[in-house]
Amino acid sequence: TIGMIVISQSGHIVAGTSTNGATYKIPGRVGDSPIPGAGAYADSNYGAAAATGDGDIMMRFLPSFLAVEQLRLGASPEKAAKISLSRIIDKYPTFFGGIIVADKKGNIGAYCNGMEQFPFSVASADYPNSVIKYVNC
Amino acid sequence: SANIPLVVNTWNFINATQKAWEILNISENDNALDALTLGCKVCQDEQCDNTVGYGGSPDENGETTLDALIFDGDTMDMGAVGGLRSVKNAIAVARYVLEHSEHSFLVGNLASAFAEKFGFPNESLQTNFSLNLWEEWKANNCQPNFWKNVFPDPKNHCGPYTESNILADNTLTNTVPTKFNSRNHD
Repeated sequence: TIGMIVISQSGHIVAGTSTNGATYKIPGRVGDSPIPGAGAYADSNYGAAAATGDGDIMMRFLPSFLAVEQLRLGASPEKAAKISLSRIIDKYPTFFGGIIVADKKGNIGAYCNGMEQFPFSVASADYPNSVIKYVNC
Repeated sequence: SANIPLVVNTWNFINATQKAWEILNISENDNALDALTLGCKVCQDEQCDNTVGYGGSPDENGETTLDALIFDGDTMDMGAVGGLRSVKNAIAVARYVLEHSEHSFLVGNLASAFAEKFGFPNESLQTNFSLNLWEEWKANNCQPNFWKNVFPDPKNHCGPYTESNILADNTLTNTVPTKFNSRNHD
């Protein structure tokens, strides 16, 4: 799955996902990716988030919505990402997944579980040639 | 000071990031939706980690289906498709749902029919790679799979399955080792 957040110069924030889902899924199964608030969510007043991982679990917790809600409540992107995924990890310790969060100013946070490091890709004025960053899980 | 414009995406799919960044900076017009749509399309075309686009993650029937979402933070409007069959450009179809319907989410064959009305070609999403994955899975007694509380035991046998009278202890579900990893995820 790719989950992407885009913020334009004017502050227009959009988020989205594209995926072919889980391998060997039962036919008809859809994961979290196309579900608003689960796979991705955006509110130009606050920021956006996009999640990736075990969609059968993530869709039950709406991690992207929760992360944006945390931004609305004043959390940093890093803290919003951690709070959002921790809600899942508390119930599912073996959960595999990661989340990226960006606030409306373009500050970025990420959090993950079930892997050593979670890579994410960034392009901005500081990184006009996109770079890969990592967060330790 | 604001660090915008900005593109950030999950995983090391840097070509998608770069494409979105280029689109975002191609003009002074607000084209965030174009940047996201065309950025994600790069991953679909490149079949990033075989987790995006056609030819990956076959289901139990060997078929690849696609899911996609676009959420607009200005309007709180969205377009999404789920279980999209036989159409490759899922993110663009989601964009059409956003821009050409008052609905939010279309699924399955009827999402494909919606796409075809706008000229998206109907084509197989299966590749030799996805076919081989599926063949290996069948040869491995259909492991792993996502069934539970069925007969025969889905941990050792392929289907078809029927309902089992013996229910597993669902309190243990939360600690079952995950089947998901960096090559198999939503």
